[in-house]
This record gives sequence, C-alpha cells and structure tokens, in this order.
Amino acid sequence: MIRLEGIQRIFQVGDQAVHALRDIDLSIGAGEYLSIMGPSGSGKSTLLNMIGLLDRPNAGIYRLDGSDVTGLSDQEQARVRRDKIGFVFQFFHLIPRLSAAANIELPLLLAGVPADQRKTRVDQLIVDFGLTGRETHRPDQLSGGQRQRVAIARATVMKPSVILADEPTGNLDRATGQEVMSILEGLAAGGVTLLLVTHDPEIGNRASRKLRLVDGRIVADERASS
Amino acid sequence: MIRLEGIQRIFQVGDQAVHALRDIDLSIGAGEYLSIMGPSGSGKSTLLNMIGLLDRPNAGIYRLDGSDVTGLSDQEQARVRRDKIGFVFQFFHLIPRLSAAANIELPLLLAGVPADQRKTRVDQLIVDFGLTGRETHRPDQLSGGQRQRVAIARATVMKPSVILADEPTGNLDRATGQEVMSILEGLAAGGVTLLLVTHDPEIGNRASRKLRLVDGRIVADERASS
Ligand SMILES: Nc1ncnc2c1ncn2[C@@H]1O[C@H](COP(=O)(O)OP(=O)(O)OP(=O)(O)O)[C@@H](O)[C@H]1O
Ligand SMILES: Nc1ncnc2c1ncn2[C@@H]1O[C@H](COP(=O)(O)OP(=O)(O)OP(=O)(O)O)[C@@H](O)[C@H]1O
Ligand SMILES: [Mg+2]
Ligand SMILES: [Mg+2]
Repeated sequence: MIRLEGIQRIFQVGDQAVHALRDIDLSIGAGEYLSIMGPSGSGKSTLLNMIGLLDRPNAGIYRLDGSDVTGLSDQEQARVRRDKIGFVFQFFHLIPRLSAAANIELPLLLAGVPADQRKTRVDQLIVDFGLTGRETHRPDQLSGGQRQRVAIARATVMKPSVILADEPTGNLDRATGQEVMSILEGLAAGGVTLLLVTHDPEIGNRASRKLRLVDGRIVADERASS
Repeated sequence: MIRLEGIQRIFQVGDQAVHALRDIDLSIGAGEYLSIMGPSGSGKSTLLNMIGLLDRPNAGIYRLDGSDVTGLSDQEQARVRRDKIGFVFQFFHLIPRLSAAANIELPLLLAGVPADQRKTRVDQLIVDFGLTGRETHRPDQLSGGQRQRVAIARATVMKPSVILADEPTGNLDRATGQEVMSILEGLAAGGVTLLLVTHDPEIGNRASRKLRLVDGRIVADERASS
C-alpha cells in the first residue's frame, strides 16, 4: 500500500546541498508493523514526513494505495493525510491554546463528527493514555511525556489506516512507554499499518520488520523470525 | 552547594491544585554527579527548573553556595543563572532565527567574551558534538538529535560550575548518546556539578548518586558503590 521508488530528498542550505534521502526503494503492505532505526541525522524523520505527505521528494515516485501521490497539490495531500494517516511528530506540534482534551478532539471536530461521539472517544483516550486529571491542562501545563501522550492520542483518534510515529516513547519512562506501545500494537493487530521511528532498540526490535537508515540510505531491511 | 529544604511546588489549574513537588529536602555537594529518574509526570523537570532558578517554590528554602536564593528578584535569579548554571532543556529552547553556531555562541556574546575566543570555543564544540557541516543550519534545518546537541553545547559553552540536563539523550541513538555522555562526564570529572534527568536507566545508572522521584517526592537516594 506504500511504495517508494527512487526517492531522493535534497535540502538546500545556502550553497550546501544536504542529501537527506538517497535512492529510497521501499514497499510496505497494508497492516505491516515496521520500525525505522539509525543514527541521529540519518534521515528517519525526513522519510516519515515523506510517507506522511508532509514533504515532497526531489525525485522518485510515491504510490499510496496504488495511486501516485507525488504530484498532488498541497490541498490534495492534506486531504489524503487527513483521511488515511495519523502522525505523531518527534516534537508533538500541539496547539498551545487548546487543552489536552481539545488537542485530541481537534481532528474529529474538523471532520464533523457529532459532539457526543467526540466526547466518548476523547474520554476513552484520556483514560487509555494515563492523562486523567490532565484533560484541561494546556501543553505548557503538562510534563514532556504527558505532551507526547496527547500527541499520540491525537494521531489515533480518527482511527486512521496508517500510523506514523516519530520517536513516540522518547520522553517516557519504561513503564509508560510499554503502555503506549501496547496501545499502538493493539491497533496494529487490528489491521493498522504502523511505522515507528525509534532510537530505542528495545522498542524497535518488537516490530515484525526492521529498517535501518544510515546517511539517507536503507542499509538493512529484516523481517523478524515469526 | 545546592540545599533544598522543605521545597513545595504547587501549580494552580483552574480550581485544581497540582502538587508537583512535595517536601523536597536535598543536599548536593560541589562536583557531585547525580541522576534523577522517575515516571513521566513525577516532577523531574519541575525539580530541575527549581534548582536552575527558572521557577520558584511555593514553600521552602533554596540555598545555592550558602546563600538563600529563594527570595531573589527575577533579575537577580537571571544573573546567578547566567554566572553559575548551564541548562539543557527537555525541549531545547533554541533561538529559531539563529544558526546552530550562533545559538551556541549566544551566552558568550551576552557575557562580552571577545570574538576570537568565541570563535575558538564554538568551533571546538561543533566538532565535539558531531555538528560539523551543520553550523550554519537553523534549528528547523536540523534533525531532532542535532538540535539536542546544539542545546547541550550551548549549556556548556560558558564553562559553568553546575550543569542541569533534562533528558539530554532523549533524541539520540545509542552511539551519539554515549559520545554526549562522555563529554558531560568529562566535565563532571573536571569538577562540574552534573545533575541529569533521564528516562534511560543505562544513562542514569552511570551517575555516582541516583535519585528517584515519584509523585513529587524523593523515594530513593542511592550512592553507587565505588
Ligand atoms: N529543512 C532542512 N534543511 C536542511 N537540512 C535538513 C532539513 N531537515 C533535515 N535536514 C538534515 O537532513 C538530515 C536528516 O534529518 P532527519 O531529521 O531526517 O534525521 P533523523 O534521522 O530524524 O535524526 P534524529 O534521530 O536526530 O531525529 C540531517 O543531517 C539534517 O541536518
Ligand atoms: N505549568 C504547569 N501547570 C500545571 N501543572 C503543571 C505545570 N507544569 C507541570 N505540571 C504538572 O506537574 C507534574 C510534574 O511535571 P514535570 O514536568 O516536572 O514532570 P516530569 O517528571 O518532568 O515528567 P516527564 O518525564 O514526562 O518529562 C505533571 O503532572 C504536570 O502535569
Ligand atoms: Mg528525527
Ligand atoms: Mg520532564
């Protein structure tokens, strides 16, 4: 369902060209559970942003569910993103003026989901992610790991078919990280395609397929023995 | 050199009182290397902010190098902070419009250090932290782990006597995290007082003294067997 062919991403900084992604060929089937690891600066967030239609390649083709999405306009990309993809950003990107609950609710509100359904779903996620007592707090009134959990809850609230998570446990202690992982893995078991960027091998090794990025290239692509 | 006595920190959110720190008594000698671990939301960042004079307690006394700093004005706290403390924030707080090099240089510039000395010191830190080739990039043109390293470099650039680091390896792969830790531990070996908040037990266990926070209280304070 996700096919990248010959993907290149080059950032221009003054007269310097940064090859963040080089010759990426990647095929990911619906429902796969994949981790992406590699050194700091190796291109993991860039790859995830590409797949999440938050960025465009300089060369190559990206097919999502069979259609070429590389050439879509910004608005078309935004619509595909809203309909299919839940994204957990490495640095969350929460709305500063909204409470934790309102941040989680926002995608539902934008999609026109009725108020009673929104309340039910947000209330459940507040409980699932251990945010009870923090619903009314704004992001600046939350700890780092609480903000991270709000970001993850928001990414799941529309029940997307693809979840892209950039370092989802980076600000969490081991126990809380395990709780978050069982929620995400529960969704993957239910058929969601889950792509997880992580620096924690204990987290990355749980995936059924593991990619390793170095200097913008995929240098390893292993399937765990079942 | 750091003495907290009866420290309380209560955040008010609407009609809810959040007891982020409860009855904190803590004595840290000059040159100690201490880690602070505990669940997400347990008060680690709040404690570090308190020690770093970025926040004030609601009750209790904080003595730094023998003098009561609890009652200092904002300006006086800022001056003590600038002179004595290097702070690595959980979410970096880099200046968006400045390059990596200019972000690292900023404390030196504010302190009136001459240009040639600033250049020498910043150039060395760029190399030490593996940021070669990224000096001119602004924060939004850096990876998460690169931003984190800029934040750490900035915290060390004035050679402060106390370094407070909030999750300094949270966005780093294992190898890069080890490099950063040897820089910080090198400073600690040279006499800097190093307080490190971390979710990674492999990192936290390296300290010679380990605190554990739960729900705003210190529940463990262990010295490693030498
Ligand atoms: N907007 C940009 N402009 C210029 N260079 C960029 C930009 N974004 C990223 N880069 C560079 O591209 C490379 C890959 O960045 P990316 O954020 O994908 O790395 P990463 O693997 O996610 O790293 P980390 O583990 O530190 O988060 C880095 O060297 C970075 O400096
Ligand atoms: N400005 C604030 N207003 C209200 N509550 C706050 C504020 N800042 C923090 N809190 C609350 O105080 C508690 C402690 O927060 P703190 O950021 O110190 O936790 P932490 O141990 O650093 O967590 P993490 O490991 O997730 O970073 C949390 O429950 C948080 O919701
Ligand atoms: Mg990244
Ligand atoms: Mg914190």
